[in-house]
Amino acid sequence: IATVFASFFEEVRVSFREMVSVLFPGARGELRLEETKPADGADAEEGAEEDVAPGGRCAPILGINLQIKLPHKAPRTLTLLSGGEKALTAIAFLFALFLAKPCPFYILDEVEAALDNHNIGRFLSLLTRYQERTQFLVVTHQRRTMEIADTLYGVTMGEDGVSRVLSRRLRRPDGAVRQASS
Amino acid sequence: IATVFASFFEEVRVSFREMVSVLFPGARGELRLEETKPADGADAEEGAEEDVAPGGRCAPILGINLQIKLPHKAPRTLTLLSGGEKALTAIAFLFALFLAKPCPFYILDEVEAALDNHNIGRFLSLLTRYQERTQFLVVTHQRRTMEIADTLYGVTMGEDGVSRVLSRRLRRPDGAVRQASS
Amino acid sequence: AFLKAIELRGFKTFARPTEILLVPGVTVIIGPNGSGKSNLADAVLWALGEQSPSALRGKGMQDVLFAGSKGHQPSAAAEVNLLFDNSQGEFPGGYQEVQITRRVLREGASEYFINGSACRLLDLQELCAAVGLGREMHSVISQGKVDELLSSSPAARRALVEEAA
Amino acid sequence: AFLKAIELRGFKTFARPTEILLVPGVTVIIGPNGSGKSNLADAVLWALGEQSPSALRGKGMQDVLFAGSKGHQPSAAAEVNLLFDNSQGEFPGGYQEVQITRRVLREGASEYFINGSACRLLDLQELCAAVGLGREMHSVISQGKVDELLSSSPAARRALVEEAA
Ligand SMILES: Nc1ncnc2c1ncn2[C@@H]1O[C@H](COP(=O)(O)OP(=O)(O)OP(=O)(O)O)[C@@H](O)[C@H]1O
Ligand SMILES: Nc1ncnc2c1ncn2[C@@H]1O[C@H](COP(=O)(O)OP(=O)(O)OP(=O)(O)O)[C@@H](O)[C@H]1O
Ligand SMILES: [Mg+2]
Ligand SMILES: [Mg+2]
Repeated sequence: IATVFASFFEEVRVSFREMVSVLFPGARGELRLEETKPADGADAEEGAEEDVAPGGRCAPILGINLQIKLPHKAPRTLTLLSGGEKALTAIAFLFALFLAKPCPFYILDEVEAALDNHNIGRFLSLLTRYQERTQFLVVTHQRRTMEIADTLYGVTMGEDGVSRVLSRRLRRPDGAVRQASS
Repeated sequence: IATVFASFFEEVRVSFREMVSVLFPGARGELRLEETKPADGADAEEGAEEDVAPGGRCAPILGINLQIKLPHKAPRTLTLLSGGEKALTAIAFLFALFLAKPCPFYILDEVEAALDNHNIGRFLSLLTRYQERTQFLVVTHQRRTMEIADTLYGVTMGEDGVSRVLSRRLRRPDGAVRQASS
Repeated sequence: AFLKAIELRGFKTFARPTEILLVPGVTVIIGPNGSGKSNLADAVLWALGEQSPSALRGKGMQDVLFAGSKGHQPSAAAEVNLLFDNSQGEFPGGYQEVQITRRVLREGASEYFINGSACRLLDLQELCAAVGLGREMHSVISQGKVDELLSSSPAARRALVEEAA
Repeated sequence: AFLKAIELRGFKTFARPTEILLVPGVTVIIGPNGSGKSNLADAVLWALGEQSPSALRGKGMQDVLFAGSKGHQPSAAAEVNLLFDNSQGEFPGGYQEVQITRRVLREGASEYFINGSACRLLDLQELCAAVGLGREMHSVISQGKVDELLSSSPAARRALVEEAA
């Protein structure tokens, strides 16, 4: 078990570095396996809730320390990152897990709400780059995200308080859009 | 003290009703002073963390119960509301407090991020309706919010890791926009 | 393996039987505030075995049952089916398709099914773990929770990676 | 009373002295992710006397001091001034303008000033309470915290209203 985990962790670590450099050009993302002693308040991370190892206060547990160094800025704890920087770093971590072992689908519910226009573009480029390898279901209010959809579903709430799912638009291989009833 | 609070609460209650009907046409918002006994798990609200009165488990404390009844839907606990519905209900509560006693300024940091286009419009109509009575500082990535600005500030991050505040645009009484150095 | 379809009825605002067909690629879901988009995401989490009411934004597990509205009686039962394509054989068992079902009656306990035959929650979780859909459900990022991938503790992050392995 | 200006230096990413002039109405602040917009909101919260590091997204109160970057030394001190118009006399004391200042040296304690003369935190809080800027600071809604107005407990909500009264 330990070797399966170690080799998987190594893949996630390498992918995380790559995803960070795609989403934050010039930045460096690091994942490190470290012993975090529960009593050790000086954990370089932000105030992550300290885990008390089942064996009592002192048994060190192996945790994954995540750090990001942004261009031109001193390395900071994760809590000082901005709303958009946090969301983008989390997206980089998610895609690192995906690259190490894809799931059959991903549901992303307004994950790009805090991103500025520039970073929405970077996020969307990741979706389109890997769309052949899984199913991405993306809930959004952002127009740019709607524009990259292969299939677009509309959900509405009727006068009767019940949700309805409306027409699908299917992008045919030639890129044309046709209305399908649903 | 008690009478000042009671009459202020009454003003907030009436304003909250009004703000809810402006932001959610057809809905009804209610604020009620109720004794919430800390031990009473059946509080109609969502799992609000129970307050333990300083006097011990049983002393009932007076709390404000907030409920909203949306059109066509059964009244639900606040936690089941959608992301946009929650944000809009919170904005209604904030404006109710404002109407009862305005503060010299309000800072709203991306409060409309979860709102759809329709509800952004309703939020903006409240801002413009009350802009004579206080100072609203609104941080946003939404284009429509930028369009209603009297003054627009741009913040950028330089290559040196230091924030700069850029030019102001002032809307003159005749509506024309002129560049001011800052 | 790909998710091919989501079918639901009686689940939150989906009082009527609803079917969503999916093709690989990017499927975007839009709609006004409160229309039911996040309820769909909750339906998938629930079908995969989610046990915590607060992860489904409710106070109790009964909150997943359609509570009624103007003109509609509350639903007596809720059911969600997830249909996966298994032509590459990632799910064990040799089926071309794998269907996961969760059903609950008001005041009753949840029932779980794999390809129509009743099973335990544990069986369903083991089947899903084979394709990386572990108990952490990292493949469903609920609204407002994208930062949680970062703010969990180092040990919790390790558990997440361990499970995905 | 209106907020007329925010002046800051050495506070988070505002290493250099920065001034923002305000007129009544709607002032909109835009900029790329990470440029410093929410740091401005934190500066106002801090100047009004905020004592909790986590409300300012830091681990300790030293995190408000500019930590240095490529080409800039870390700041030795941080200072934020809020200038209010008081022509209507809402702030007690008969001044035409009221200036609130907070300053901190690295490893030092915070100092507070009203119109240039040193005062205690309590004096500053009492002055602000006169115009509805109580300790709950409900007039500053930090990023991602708009729902907190709703999710606090009934008793906490009552405390909020009591203070605004
Ligand atoms: N069991 C239930 N029965 C009936 N209605 C329910 C139930 N659970 C939740 N709801 C309703 O569902 C609505 C929320 O839906 P949902 O969160 O899916 O909206 P959304 O489309 O994601 O909106 P947003 O864009 O604001 O995030 C609420 O109005 C709530 O009252
Ligand atoms: N004391 C400090 N010294 C230097 N930099 C700091 C300090 N505190 C925070 N920062 C930096 O400030 C940045 C965050 O700024 P802020 O939260 O204001 O961004 P923002 O403009 O609100 O962005 P967004 O649109 O993503 O919300 C982070 O990159 C962080 O590293
Ligand atoms: Mg939603
Ligand atoms: Mg911000």
